[in-house]
Amino acid sequence: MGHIISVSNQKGGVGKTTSAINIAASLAVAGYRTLLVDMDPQGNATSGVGVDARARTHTVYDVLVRGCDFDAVVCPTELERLSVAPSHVDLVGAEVELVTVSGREQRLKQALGQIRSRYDYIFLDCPPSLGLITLNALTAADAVLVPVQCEYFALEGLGQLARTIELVRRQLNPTLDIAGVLLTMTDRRNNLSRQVTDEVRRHFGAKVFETTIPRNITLAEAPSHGRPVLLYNVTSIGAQAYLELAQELVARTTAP
Amino acid sequence: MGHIISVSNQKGGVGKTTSAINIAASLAVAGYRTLLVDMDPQGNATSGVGVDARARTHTVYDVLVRGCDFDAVVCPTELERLSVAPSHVDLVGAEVELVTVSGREQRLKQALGQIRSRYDYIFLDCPPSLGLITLNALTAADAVLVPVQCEYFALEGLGQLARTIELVRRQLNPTLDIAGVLLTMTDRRNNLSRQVTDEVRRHFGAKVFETTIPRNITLAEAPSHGRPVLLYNVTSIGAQAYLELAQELVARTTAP
Ligand SMILES: Nc1ncnc2c1ncn2[C@@H]1O[C@H](COP(=O)(O)OP(=O)(O)OP(=O)(O)O)[C@@H](O)[C@H]1O
Ligand SMILES: Nc1ncnc2c1ncn2[C@@H]1O[C@H](COP(=O)(O)OP(=O)(O)OP(=O)(O)O)[C@@H](O)[C@H]1O
Ligand SMILES: [Mg+2]
Ligand SMILES: [Mg+2]
Repeated sequence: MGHIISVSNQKGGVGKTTSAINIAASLAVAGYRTLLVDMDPQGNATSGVGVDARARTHTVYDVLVRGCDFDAVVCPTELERLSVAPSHVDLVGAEVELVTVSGREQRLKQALGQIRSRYDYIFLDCPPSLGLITLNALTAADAVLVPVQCEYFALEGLGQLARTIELVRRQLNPTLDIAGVLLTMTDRRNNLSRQVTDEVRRHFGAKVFETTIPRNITLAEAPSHGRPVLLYNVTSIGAQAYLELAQELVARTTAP
Repeated sequence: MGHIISVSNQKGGVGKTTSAINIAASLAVAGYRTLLVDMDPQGNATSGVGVDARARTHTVYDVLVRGCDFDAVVCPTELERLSVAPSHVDLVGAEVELVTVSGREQRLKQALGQIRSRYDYIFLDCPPSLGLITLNALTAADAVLVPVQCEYFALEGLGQLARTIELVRRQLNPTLDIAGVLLTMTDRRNNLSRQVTDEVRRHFGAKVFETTIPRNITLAEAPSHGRPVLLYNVTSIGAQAYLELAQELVARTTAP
């Protein structure tokens, strides 16, 4: 039964999309059937795996707002076991369009219910906000993976995110777990990065993944070629870190 | 009459808050009366100038949703001519709370109307989205300052932002101008940064500021001390870049 993992953090630019794409790709090459759902109207996860959202007739917008099936939305990528559900800029308006719809937080959960048995892992790449789109993801997910950039502003937002997860657990999704906290753009050479790393490990303890993702320019270059980093340069530090992380995630999600 | 400048880009982590804080601080030390309005529920601009939002009874939330005056919200900072209007986490709900209110995009414009004559410059730090909060800022502003991180995903979102600015100009704020496009986290040593810089200058031409902001760790460290970078380390590359940018902005906004 597919594990549904929401990749969320309302702080912008912390590595949500980079993590969603590259963990999903790493699992796909390891043999797991994986779906990447792009919930962000910016569509970075869609273009980051080489899919042109403008060429698609149905997107995640149609699933959330029009109630259409994922079957009409999901499309292949260069990796055999990685599929993607593309986003659309119209998602910007979804929050207001759904305001009068009862059960508006459950739309994604219902739609995923029909397809989750076809995948081992489903990743939901969230936009940088705590609005209805992210609430849909947190309601549909079994667990949340939280990327945290090793900088001060990223640290500030963690309290707000933790409260939101607690709220969702109480009102919408009682079994929501934390898959893990992922330290991104780490830099052993600078003090700030070390301070933030220590602070995050102090707060979240064993929830923090052993694997951290160092700042590595290859990770920023790969999306301009429309490919996950392991297809762009598999020997890079960035690609190796995400392959390692994927193994750690599998160990955590299949633990006895 | 105060120039109202919205610092906007729906892409996360591109340097909106860092730019809003440090341009505002640079103008304040140059003798301009400056107000920084924190429109982001994350409250990074508030804490970045050393103000504790939890200690405040009135915030930007009360202005937008309850219609209270800015007088009750604005507070001083360490810099004599820099004031800040703190944000609040409740801003997350403002979009839904205002959905039935007519003229909901004009709330900020009306509130700023009463105080703008007291300042030479007013900066609006926006959250990473194109929802109602950013629409309020674009409706209230004379011009938009667009930080663009020199990376691929940041480039992708520019089209969407340009369309939104055009939409606001047609329906809500006919005189909205572009104050400038600011290249942030530039790195002369890497190809990607140079490619993105060339691409942005090709698209936006003279709108792109001459001054660019290099990646500089001091800019990321200053917020953890609750101070604009010029109070944390005025000789740093980051502080010098923003002082230079502030001068360029003044030249653009007071041009004959
Ligand atoms: N470990 C890394 N090393 C270097 N660059 C990185 C790394 N992770 C991400 N990046 C780059 O940093 C920028 C921000 O990352 P990304 O877009 O994945 O974050 P995000 O949290 O999804 O942003 P948003 O909040 O806008 O959705 C991108 O340009 C990306 O290519
Ligand atoms: N020129 C720079 N050099 C190094 N670090 C920078 C620079 N500009 C910003 N930063 C750091 O990068 C991170 C993102 O910047 P910032 O928070 O200002 O972006 P933002 O666009 O306001 O993000 P959000 O979309 O979450 O509001 C912060 O940790 C900040 O300290
Ligand atoms: Mg993203
Ligand atoms: Mg910000």
